Amino acid sequence: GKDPASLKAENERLFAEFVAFCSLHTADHPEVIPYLTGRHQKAAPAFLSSVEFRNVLGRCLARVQARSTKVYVYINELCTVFRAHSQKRKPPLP
Amino acid sequence: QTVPMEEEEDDDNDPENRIAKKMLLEEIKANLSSE
Repeated sequence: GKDPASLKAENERLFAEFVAFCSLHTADHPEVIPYLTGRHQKAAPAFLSSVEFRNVLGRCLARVQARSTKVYVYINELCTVFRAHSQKRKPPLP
Repeated sequence: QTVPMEEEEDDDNDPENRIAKKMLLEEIKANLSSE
């Protein structure tokens, strides 16, 4: 098994690659990538250095590179995963 | 003579992608308005 620090570094590298690739295919909606990276920043640190995240990311990256016409499918999938592992919950409205 | 444009992509032709795009853009819009 890998230690959390090296998993975190590997996941960051994969995520950067995913973002770089998707940036090229979402030029029609430039708000999408900042939203994705914002979700990434709000995700729980334990999740960002997990094997689970590495697997999801690796799968999404391989698939989007094979089929760029489904770019929003994989971005949406990652956003859903980040939302499920968000470290902060919104405070309830007064 | 015309050369076919094979590299042209239209991601809106993919129904799954079109739905995902719509959902994502609505989510972004909802998040912006709730901030």
